[in-house]
Amino acid sequence: TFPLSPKWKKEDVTYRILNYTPDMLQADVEEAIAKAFQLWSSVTPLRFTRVYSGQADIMISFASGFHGDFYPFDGPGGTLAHAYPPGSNIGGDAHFDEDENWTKFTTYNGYSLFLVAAHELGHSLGLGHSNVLGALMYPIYMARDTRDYKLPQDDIDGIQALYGRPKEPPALPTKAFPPQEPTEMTPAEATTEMPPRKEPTETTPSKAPVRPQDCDPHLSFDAITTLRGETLFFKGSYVWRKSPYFSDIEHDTISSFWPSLVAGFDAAYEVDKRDRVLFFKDNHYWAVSGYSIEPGFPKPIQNLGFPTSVRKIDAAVHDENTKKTYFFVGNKYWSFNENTQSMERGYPRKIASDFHGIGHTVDAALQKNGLFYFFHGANQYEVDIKSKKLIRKMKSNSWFNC
Amino acid sequence: FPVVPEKEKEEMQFAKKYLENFYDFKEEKSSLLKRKNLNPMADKIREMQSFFGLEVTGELNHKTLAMMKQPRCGMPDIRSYS
Repeated sequence: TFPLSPKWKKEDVTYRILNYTPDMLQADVEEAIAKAFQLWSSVTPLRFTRVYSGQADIMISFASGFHGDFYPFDGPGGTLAHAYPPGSNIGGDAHFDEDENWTKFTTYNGYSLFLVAAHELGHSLGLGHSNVLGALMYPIYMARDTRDYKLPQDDIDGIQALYGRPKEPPALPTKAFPPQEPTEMTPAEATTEMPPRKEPTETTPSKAPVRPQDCDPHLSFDAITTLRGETLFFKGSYVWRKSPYFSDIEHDTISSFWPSLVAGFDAAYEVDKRDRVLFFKDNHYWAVSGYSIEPGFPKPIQNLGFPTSVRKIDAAVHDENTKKTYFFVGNKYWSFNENTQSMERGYPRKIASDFHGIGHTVDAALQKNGLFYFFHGANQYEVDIKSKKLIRKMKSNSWFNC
Repeated sequence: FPVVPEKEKEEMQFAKKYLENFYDFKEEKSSLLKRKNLNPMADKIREMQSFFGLEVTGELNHKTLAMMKQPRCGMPDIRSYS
C-alpha cells in the first residue's frame, strides 16, 4: 500500500470516464475499464458505479505530456499511465498517456487498456507496487493473454488486506442511470481494431533446433549486421558474435539481447552514424540502439517505400560512404537513401546486371572494411563496393577462424 | 555491447531521471556527501536492482538500464506522490 495505507472508507465507489482515446472504439474503452473494475470487485466488498457527470471518486482520463498535475507524460513508451491513492480531489484519479497505442487485445504493437487500467485502478484503491514478477501491481508492463485473466494471488492478498473479502457473490459493476447528457466527447473516429495478431513468439518446434557448429561447411545465415564495431551473424534464434576485442566467437541468442524480438530475422543492417540497427522479419521491421528497441516499432516495410507486393526482404546492407542502403528481394535490389529516407528512382534493378558474378538471390549481406559480402547458402562473395566487381568466393563461416 | 561515449552520458541522465521519478533520488548539491564520498545514486541503483531482483551492484550495467527502459506505470516504486 501507500504510506499510511490510504483506502476508501466506503464500499460504494464511483467512477467517471472523462474522455476517450481515438485508438479504440468507445465501447471497447468502456468495456476494458468495466472489466478492470470487476477484477477488484470480485475479490472485495467494493462496488463500482459509473457516473456520467459531476465529481466521481475515480476520474479516468487520457492525456499526453503536461496534463495538469506535476507528473507530465513522456511520449510513446516509458511511462504508460499513473493513478493516485484514495483521497479527495485528484485522489483516486487515473491518467493514461494518449501518446501510447491503446488496444483492446494484447498485441505486440500496442498496450492492452484492460491490463494497464486494472493496474492503475489498483493504485486508485490504495495498492502500491509489487516486486512479485507476474503480479498485476508489478511496475513493468507485461503483455499477456487477457481473455480470461485471473487476478494473481499477490494482488488478491494486497487488496484484501485493505478491504477484506467479498460478502455476497461477486458484484458486477452496476451501471448508473443512462447518461442524461451526451457523453463528454463527440464520438472519436471509430478505429477498427485489428483482430489480435498472434503474438510473435519464437518458433518453438517440438524439439528446439540445435545450434550448428561454427565450422559446419554447410552453415548458412538468415541475416548479418555490424553493431558498434562488432559483427553479428543470425540464424533462427541463434547469434554468433564476432568482436574485434576478443579472439573467440561468442554464442548468444536473440532473446538474450532483445527479449521482445522474434527469432528468425530475414535481414539486418546498421546505420553506424546513427548508432542504429534495423531488423527485418516478414513485412515488419524494428530499430534498436544497443539493447534498446526504439519506441513505435515494429513498422510495416512499406514505410520504407516497398510496394505491397513485397512481403519480405532477403537481405540488406548499408554503405556508409554513399549513405545508401541496398535491399535484396529475389533477383532484384532496391537502393534506399538514408538521408532523404526514401527509395531511389530507377529501382528495383536486377542484382546480376549490377553486381557481376552474383547470379542468385542473397540470403544476407554485410559491409566490412570497405567491401560488401553477399551470402548465399554456405558461400559468400566478396565484392568491391565501388566497382561492384566480384573479388573472391569463400565459405560463409570463414569469419569464424575455421 | 561496446558503449558509444556520448551514449554513456545520455544513459546516466536517463537513469538519474528514472531514479528521481521512481526511487525518490535527489542529487545532493551539498559537497558534504561528496567529501564523504557517499554515492547516493549508487545507493538508489542498488535499491532499484533489489526491487527487480537484479544482481545488486550499484552500477548502471546493461541489464539495469534495460529494465529502466521497459514500458511501465508512472507511480514510484517506493514512495507515493506528494
